[in-house]
Amino acid sequence: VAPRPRPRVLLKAPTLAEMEEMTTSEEEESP
Amino acid sequence: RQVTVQRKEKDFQGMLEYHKEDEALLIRNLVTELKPQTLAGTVPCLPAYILYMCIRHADYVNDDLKVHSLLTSTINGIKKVLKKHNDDFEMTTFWLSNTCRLLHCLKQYSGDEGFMTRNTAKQNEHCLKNFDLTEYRQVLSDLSIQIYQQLIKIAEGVLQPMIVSAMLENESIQGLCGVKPTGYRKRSSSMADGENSYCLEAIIRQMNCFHTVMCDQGLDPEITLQVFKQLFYMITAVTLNNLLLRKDVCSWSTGMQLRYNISQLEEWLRGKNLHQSGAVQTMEPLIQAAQLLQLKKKTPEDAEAICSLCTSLSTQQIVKILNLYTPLNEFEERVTVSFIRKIQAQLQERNDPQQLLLDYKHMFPVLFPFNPSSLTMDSIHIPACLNLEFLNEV
Repeated sequence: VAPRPRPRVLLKAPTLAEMEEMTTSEEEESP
Repeated sequence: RQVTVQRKEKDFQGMLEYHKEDEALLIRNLVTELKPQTLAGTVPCLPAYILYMCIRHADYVNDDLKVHSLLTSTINGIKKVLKKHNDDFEMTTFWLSNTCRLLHCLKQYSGDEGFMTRNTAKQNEHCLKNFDLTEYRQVLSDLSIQIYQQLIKIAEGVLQPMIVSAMLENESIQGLCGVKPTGYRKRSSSMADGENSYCLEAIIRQMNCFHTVMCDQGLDPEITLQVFKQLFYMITAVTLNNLLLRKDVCSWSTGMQLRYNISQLEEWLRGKNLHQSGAVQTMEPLIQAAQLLQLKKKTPEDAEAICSLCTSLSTQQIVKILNLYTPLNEFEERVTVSFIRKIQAQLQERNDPQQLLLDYKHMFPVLFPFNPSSLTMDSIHIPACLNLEFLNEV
């Protein structure tokens, strides 16, 4: 019997809007 | 030496490794600074496949931070390039195509059996081993919708100035200008006879141009169909709205010209195999308006015929066109008030919307059906012009 594959780990992702906010705040922080 | 090279090719498992510090260079060369023309003649959606091969290696070495970082940088890079080229149809098509392809890859190689039914055994070997990227698939799907909306906005911006003159004002049927209603100055939405006057050929040329770009960039055919359905709806809405507001175009001869123009557009759709897109159905109110202009408008039987024909026009729109209808010459009579009342009475039971004009900015919801690729990752060659020598084939 073939071994059962290990379940994959769910990578949490921010939403597109959250990503937008993150990049905007990063841009604001950088001089 | 030759043996070594052959062995290396044979061992390539379709993964690409890079050092974390090269991520910014990867995104710059593959996303933000890339010109679609650079990849002419290569596999369509090559950036998407390369990105998947990089993600796969990060997954293979179980480096969740690297996967997170690469996907975030990719998505931000795509957004940046789209913002910079927000009026470039080719660039926007290129990234819509690649974003959808990356999304398809993340499904096709997710390990989810529902997405693996068309995979070869070799392709199944290329599935992700450690991570479930379902949430990133949602982000890519949302991004695809944004890019699609940008694409439609660009195409509409190009077409919109052509519509009124090409569909309603230009007279390509010979001899028709002699039967125009008299007493009206030639009016154009865009300065009479000026350089902004277009014929239908100009619209068709532009559609050909859009179609060629979408095919060349390997955009999923289902998306191309939806783009044209949306554009044909906009052409219909702008044309019909003008017809409903302009007395000088509510005539038998404009009806004739309009029907001819619509048939040319239908023929173009058939020629490009786009007739199943639903585009023709979106033109139905305009087809009926053209027929209404040409029908007789006198007897009770004429009223009956109009009511049974004009099912895609509202009562308000039918009545408005009849009110605006302008006889060609002194031998043709105006539509009588009693005829219009008869039509109104017959259509009373219809539950028509109250608004007269169509919302030309209305967008149909877009769908991105799963479209797995038959390509296997280990067959993909990275051209030197991409300047990605720092990627190691694994």
